[in-house]
Amino acid sequence: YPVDRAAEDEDSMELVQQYLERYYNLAKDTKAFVRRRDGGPVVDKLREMQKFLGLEVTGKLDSDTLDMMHKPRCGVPDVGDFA
Amino acid sequence: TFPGMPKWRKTHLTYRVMNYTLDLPRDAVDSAIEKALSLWEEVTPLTFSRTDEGEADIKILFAVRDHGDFIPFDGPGKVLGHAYPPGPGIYGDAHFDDDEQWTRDTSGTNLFLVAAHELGHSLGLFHSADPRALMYPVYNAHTDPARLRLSQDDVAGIQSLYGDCPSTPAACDPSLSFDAISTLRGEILFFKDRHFWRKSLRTLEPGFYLISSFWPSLPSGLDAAYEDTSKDIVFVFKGNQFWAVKGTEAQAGYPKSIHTLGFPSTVRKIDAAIFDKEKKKTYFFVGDKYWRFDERRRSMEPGFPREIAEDFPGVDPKVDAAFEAFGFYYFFNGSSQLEFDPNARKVTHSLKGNSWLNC
Repeated sequence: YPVDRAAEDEDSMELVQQYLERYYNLAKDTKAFVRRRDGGPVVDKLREMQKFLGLEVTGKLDSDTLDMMHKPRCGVPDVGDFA
Repeated sequence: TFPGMPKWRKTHLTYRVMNYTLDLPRDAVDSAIEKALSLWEEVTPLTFSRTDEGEADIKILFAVRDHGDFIPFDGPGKVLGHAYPPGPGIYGDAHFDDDEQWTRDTSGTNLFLVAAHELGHSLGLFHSADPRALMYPVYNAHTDPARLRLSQDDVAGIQSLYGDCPSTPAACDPSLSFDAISTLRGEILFFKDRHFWRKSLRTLEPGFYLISSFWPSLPSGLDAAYEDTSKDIVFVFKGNQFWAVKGTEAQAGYPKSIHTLGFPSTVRKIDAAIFDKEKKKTYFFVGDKYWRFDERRRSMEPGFPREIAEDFPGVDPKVDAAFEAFGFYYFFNGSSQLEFDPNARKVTHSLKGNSWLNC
């Protein structure tokens, strides 16, 4: 059972990384993402996303935030450029 | 807006539907795109025309996965579409992920809702953090497409790029006339075409809004309106129908036919209406005649219609709009206004129609 949980966690991490890279300009530096997912740019970007989308700003990957990332949406980013 | 505020440097734009999803008949796609564009057309000087060949400012495309712009779609769900800010070539274009199930209603992904959002990008709007805005990035499956209107945030955004719609009436235009006037919880609403001025006695400058941004289901170009203060309801008339709203809530069971109020079938529309708080009676003005409705009994009083000139000396037919305030009846005809004292049964002032609008 824990193995599933780990796999699920890994999936979430990949979703979060892609979401923050695609819509909130998180630098595309995967290693940094893994090592520093509880602090630094990831927390900042999560905060930015939570603030923009009207969620409670926790900087944490709570269930509301994860639910929001699964919702269908527009592919244009929320911050930064789109060209 | 996008970084650098890109916008179209012209007001007439062309669009072309490059290909069609197989989820919907072609005319359903065309109508969804046309309706989506008309949302933006309503509040800006922009106009759109469709072309079926060659280049267009806005090219609309249905595609899956990799589709030539290095930003591949991702299969069903998640990204529904994307669009580019104004500019040449791919700029201004709107792409829709054809791995979605596009539908006219909300059983799948509603094409009109997504197109209205993406075309906002094509015109230069970026995402909005206002969850009520059409330009909020996340698809809201609970939105009723029939009631979709631009929010104030969307209107402010697009008008910051292109200005207001030229046909918007100006409050201090000396020739301004009104379609209908009503009170609403102590404020006075002056309706004109698709907009209304909202006059609060606490502020000098009236607010100016789209009717649809408060009441999406109400038509524009109203004929008459009045507030039954005892019920906290505003009744709004257009043609042979009338609606009821309580605050911003449209009441169920409307529109109803004006003939349910007791008008003869020969009456096709109402010119103006006044609700008298003291008597709990409503005066309906039609041409050179008027009726009186007993709001308690919810029925038209016998002995009507009567001549307006007979009981409201000095008030010329036809009345465009009317309302009651401070115990006086205010009658509007063209760009002029008469203040009438119902107790003394005489006109006490003759004013400019827009005297309430701080002109």
